[in-house]
Amino acid sequence: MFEARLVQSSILKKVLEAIKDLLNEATFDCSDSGIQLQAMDNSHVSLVSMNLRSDGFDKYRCDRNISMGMNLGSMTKILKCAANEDVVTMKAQDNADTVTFVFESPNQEKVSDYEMKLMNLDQEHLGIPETEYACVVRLPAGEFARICRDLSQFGESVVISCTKEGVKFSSAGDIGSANIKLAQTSNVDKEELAVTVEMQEPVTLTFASRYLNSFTKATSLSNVVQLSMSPDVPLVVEYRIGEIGHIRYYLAPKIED
Amino acid sequence: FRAQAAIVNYYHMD
Repeated sequence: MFEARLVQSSILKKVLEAIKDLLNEATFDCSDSGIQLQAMDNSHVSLVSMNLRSDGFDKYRCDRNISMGMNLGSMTKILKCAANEDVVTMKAQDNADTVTFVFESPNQEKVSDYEMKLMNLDQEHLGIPETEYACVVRLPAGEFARICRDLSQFGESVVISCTKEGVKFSSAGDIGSANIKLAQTSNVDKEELAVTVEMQEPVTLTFASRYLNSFTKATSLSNVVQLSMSPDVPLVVEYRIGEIGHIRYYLAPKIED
Repeated sequence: FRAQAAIVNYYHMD
């Protein structure tokens, strides 16, 4: 028996919003420790990795590990049926071929349940080693979304350069070029408004703006986004999901041909 | 010209 209850169904809605641009379907791996998801986008350029810890749920029970392959379009339709203030419970029997979503209004006067068919998806898990990154940048998530949106008007690629002074985002194309420099914040009253850089060595990498824009669909999950970069390895874009977990996007760089 | 690398070039199947 698997059962996970979340008082804020809006978290689940936001998680889905954050992944459905990149993935059509995904396997939710449920175990005693929580719910994990790892999947590559169709073109195998990026990887989404999400973790929701069991202790972050209001009630969590998972007697046996269960992998639930879900069509994210169908899941979106179902979660649209939940009000933001509803309490959501996901339930499945062991070896079930369906999952049930139960939505309860805060006053318990309306209770709805939606059963969704599960899918058998090929499991392709990539092993991601623990990595010390040369540069780790934290900045307001809304600022990062704005930068990605603004620069994607110029070109298909965004160059991210990180030095100890700050971080620079650049793009160039037919209409011209654009550079956005963010300096490290000197005085930080509010952490969520700060730009911070932890740098071992400067890094400059080029990425496809289309994917960066897709990652920013997670902006509503967190005030802060963390970018981790090292020479010649994928960028990691991480958003915390409240006190319950995180979503990380890994993006392969564009390389000299 | 820069070519788009694939994520599987960096991480391998578990």
